[in-house]
Amino acid sequence: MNLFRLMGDVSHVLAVFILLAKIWRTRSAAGISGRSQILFTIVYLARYMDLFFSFISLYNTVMKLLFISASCATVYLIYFKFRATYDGNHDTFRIEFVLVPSLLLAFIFHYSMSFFELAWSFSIFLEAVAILPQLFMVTKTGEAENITSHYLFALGSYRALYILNWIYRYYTEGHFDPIAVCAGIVQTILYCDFFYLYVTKVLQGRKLQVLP
Amino acid sequence: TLPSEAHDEL
Repeated sequence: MNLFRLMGDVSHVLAVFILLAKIWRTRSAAGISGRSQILFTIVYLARYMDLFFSFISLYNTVMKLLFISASCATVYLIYFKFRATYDGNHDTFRIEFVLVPSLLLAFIFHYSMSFFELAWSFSIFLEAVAILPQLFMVTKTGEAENITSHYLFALGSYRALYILNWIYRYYTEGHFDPIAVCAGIVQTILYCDFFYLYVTKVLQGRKLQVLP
Repeated sequence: TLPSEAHDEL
């Protein structure tokens, strides 16, 4: 554990809770892509199956359980409890366009040809692109509420901080995980456009609006 | 060690 990794994890947890709290307190899922949230739930379920057979640390186990339960709760709030507020008409990104390529990539790039390793690789690739339905929705509606922007910023920062963590680990421990690093870089690049808008608009007190 | 032996990150 190093500072970058810890800050990345804190940022990740913060993102998850910002989103849950926003939906819960406004009693509304407006502007949130349910499809992205389903993809994140698939990511956590596929990656954290190792909960059943490997123990790394209490911290690790607690975080894994937290991500699984929080993402399931988010999906439940969007599709069941506050279904009436969910903006399904604007949430039209075809998730098979990210599910199928992630699965194919997992069959090509993995550390061993076992079910759990394939699921792990699949989850890494899927996580990189799971935010696309949400970014697509923001582009389609042309704007995002400030809390949604904070959520996206925290979620994007998490993988960016992990990149610093990987650089640090490479030099201090010789640890190098090419699959996670490549996917993590792609994931961070996807947020770059959003980061720019966040800094130039949201941080200056304006609403995030995308030009047509 | 191969990363697959320890997916110690989240």
